[in-house]
Amino acid sequence: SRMEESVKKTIGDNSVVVYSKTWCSYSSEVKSLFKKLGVDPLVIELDQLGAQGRQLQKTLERLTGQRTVPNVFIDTLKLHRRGELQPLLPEAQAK
Amino acid sequence: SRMEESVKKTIGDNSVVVYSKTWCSYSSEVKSLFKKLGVDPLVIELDQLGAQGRQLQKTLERLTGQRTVPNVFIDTLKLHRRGELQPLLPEAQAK
Ligand SMILES: N[C@@H](CCC(=O)N[C@@H](CS)C(=O)NCC(=O)O)C(=O)O
Ligand SMILES: N[C@@H](CCC(=O)N[C@@H](CS)C(=O)NCC(=O)O)C(=O)O
Ligand code: FES
Repeated sequence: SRMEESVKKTIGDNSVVVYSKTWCSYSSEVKSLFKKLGVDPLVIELDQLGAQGRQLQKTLERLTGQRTVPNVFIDTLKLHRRGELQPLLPEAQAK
Repeated sequence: SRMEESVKKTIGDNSVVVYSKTWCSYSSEVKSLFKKLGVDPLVIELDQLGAQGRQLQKTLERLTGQRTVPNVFIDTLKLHRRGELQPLLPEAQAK
């Protein structure tokens, strides 16, 4: 479907994508964590997209099996090529 | 208002009340914690009450200043009288 293709393109084009909801504390924690690690994700706030947001959430479930937020996609190879993988690794986080 | 009186009565009649939403992970964590401590709260799932749920959430904000969930009310004196306060105290939790 067109929405499935659009989601795949979003995930393919970006090193980190977070599908989120603005009023959800779990989503807020993930966004803060990335900020703290110096990573700047593409954030898509599903609750701000009305009916399209609900459709996106269903599409994500079809593609990934996960229907909850936050739904996080990390392209480790893209991050590595940009030298941004290090902060996400356990050794860095153990500091 | 009638809804304010109803909320006050609910909080007054019960030792532990949790205003919650079924799909909210923060709310789930609070409910699990009480269960683990052997406390059986009155749980009110605002998202299952439609328009009345939204009104309740506004009423709680008017009464308490808090518009978020989970919104937890603990009547420590009631719990103490029933011998149920102990599990909630820090010494018990440190075990
Ligand atoms: N253990 C999961 C919990 C995910 C979860 O239950 N998310 C909730 C919000 S906190 C959800 O998506 N509920 C359904 C919805 O909002 O549509 C995680 O850590 O991501
Ligand atoms: N730090 C607060 C966070 C409360 C919060 O932001 N709750 C969110 C859900 S996780 C909320 O109520 N959002 C508005 C809503 O769902 O109406 C707590 O621990 O209770
Ligand atoms: S943690 Fe409350 S809605 Fe996600």
